[in-house]
Amino acid sequence: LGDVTVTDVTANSLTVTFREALVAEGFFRDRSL
Amino acid sequence: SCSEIELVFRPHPVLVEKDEYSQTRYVKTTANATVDHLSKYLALRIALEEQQKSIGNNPVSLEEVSEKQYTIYITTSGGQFTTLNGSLTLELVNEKYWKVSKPLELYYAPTKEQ
Repeated sequence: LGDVTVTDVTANSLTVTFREALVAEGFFRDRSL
Repeated sequence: SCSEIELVFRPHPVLVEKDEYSQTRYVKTTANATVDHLSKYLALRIALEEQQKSIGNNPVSLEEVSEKQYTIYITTSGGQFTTLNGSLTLELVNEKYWKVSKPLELYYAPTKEQ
């Protein structure tokens, strides 16, 4: 997974949080379930 | 709570030079995030990464980061790249363009000067 970076971004007076990982496995939901 | 959107974010295969930045980004955010948030996020991440590379000499200023620096694209059924309007929420992009239960695949390229 590598470390997950967390970044808050404000645009048009709304702040949302982004999380990013180096790999998808373990980070994205497993949709085959 | 707001539903979560997963997206895979790649450089535009035509508009971005191969050696410029080729990193695929795996990102999660909330569905109310807009394309503007996403392009500003990208500009912020790239500025931070360039800041780490240029330790010391002329550090990139994060104040200048804006959502106008990068344009975000999605591919439509015919494989064409469509520019996404900044005010669209990612939830709407998901419903209007993507429509499948897979992480949203988006592309980015530096915004061309008008």
